[in-house]
Amino acid sequence: FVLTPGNPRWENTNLTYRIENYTPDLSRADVDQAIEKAFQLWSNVTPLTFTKVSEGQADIMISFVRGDHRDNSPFDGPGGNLAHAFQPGAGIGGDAHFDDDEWWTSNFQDYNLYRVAAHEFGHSLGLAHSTDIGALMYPSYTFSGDVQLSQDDIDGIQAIYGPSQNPTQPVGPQTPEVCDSKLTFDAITTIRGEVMFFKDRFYMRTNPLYPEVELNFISVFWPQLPNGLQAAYEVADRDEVRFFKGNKYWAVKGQDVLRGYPRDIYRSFGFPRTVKSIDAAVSEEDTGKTYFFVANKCWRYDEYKQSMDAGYPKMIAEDFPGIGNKVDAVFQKGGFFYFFHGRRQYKFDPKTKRILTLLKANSWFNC
Amino acid sequence: SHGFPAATSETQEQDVEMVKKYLENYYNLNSNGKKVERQRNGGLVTEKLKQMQKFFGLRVTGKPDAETLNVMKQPRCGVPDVAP
Repeated sequence: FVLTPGNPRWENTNLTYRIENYTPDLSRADVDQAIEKAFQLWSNVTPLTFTKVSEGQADIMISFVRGDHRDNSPFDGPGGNLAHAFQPGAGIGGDAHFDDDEWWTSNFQDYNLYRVAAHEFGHSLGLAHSTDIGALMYPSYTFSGDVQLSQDDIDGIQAIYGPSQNPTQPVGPQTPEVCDSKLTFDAITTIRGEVMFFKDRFYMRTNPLYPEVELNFISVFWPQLPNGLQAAYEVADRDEVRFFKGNKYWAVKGQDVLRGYPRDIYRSFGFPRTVKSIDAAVSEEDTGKTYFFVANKCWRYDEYKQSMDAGYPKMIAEDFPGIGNKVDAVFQKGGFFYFFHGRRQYKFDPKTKRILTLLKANSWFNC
Repeated sequence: SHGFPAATSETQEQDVEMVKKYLENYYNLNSNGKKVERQRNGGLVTEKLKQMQKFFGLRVTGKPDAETLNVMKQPRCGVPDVAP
């Protein structure tokens, strides 16, 4: 996180705000609610309080304007610059302006007012932009379905105003550090020749032409998918990737989530209802056999017959000796299976049923 | 088939303009300058580009590569990323 240079802050922590005008894109009630919720995020973690006033000068004046609106920072039409806000202080200090050449929404569509307002009010309170892509105070607009302060945002605002009086201090999600030796994964899959790693709200991928690991929100590609995916595998000859969470799964082709999903794993794959979720999955390209890992057992599904093979489930150790009795994630590359459990990764040869190498979970990230 | 979203594209002329505007708006690249200054400005653009690439965790090349252009095209907050 970064504090605004000069560390401006409000000495009086009981602040007022006023919505000077309303965008025609949303009902007044929707605008009121978005603004109120955005302030609540910050008051939940600090001693700050925010009271809405309907007339006169408030500490934080909120308005919807377009183009040059005489604050020496003109807006630029649709897209690009969405909004801005001024650091704490008298007069224009703390004020937030939203570009009314944008389309403001209360859902997934660009741009979610609650999400942008939460960011701008961070500036109104004394925060500058954060380099943490998972932080609300990151400069670029991303919307991953829920609007929440990350731990980075909480640390930043509490550096200015201290914690709230709440007996339990709220915490926020941490953004994965790709070179953190403690990094573990929720799911991993190949996808059109690449490998994608999933953790919480994020995906990570490496690109042979670009040494930096790309980390971004899953919603950048698949806004309909939930966060916290649990398993994923690719059926390469159908150019399809399947994502699992709980007893549901989604199928995507490139960036498109296929119609009619999510479906349940019972009807589609024949799992018994005792199976509540899948830990990991991988499909062997040359045999069309897909292995599902559930607790200490594994199931084998035939993609051609579209049914479970007889004799399953088996203990994981029977088909995959040496990899332990729990799998977080697995993918296939170059004829080998790469199994992940905690910080460990096993390179496994399914033909000889032997572990070839023991690696760190994040060995693919050139740390 | 359209490859899984991979960014590649030569730097188009309008991208050069976009880079300059982005750096002026968010990285305090000053927009005035006579010819001589503009040359120096070229060095300044490289420096500001590196600052932006570092901020966004991109490879610090000082050149407007595809990943850098991709970030610059994303909608964002109008507040600069660096102190005035």
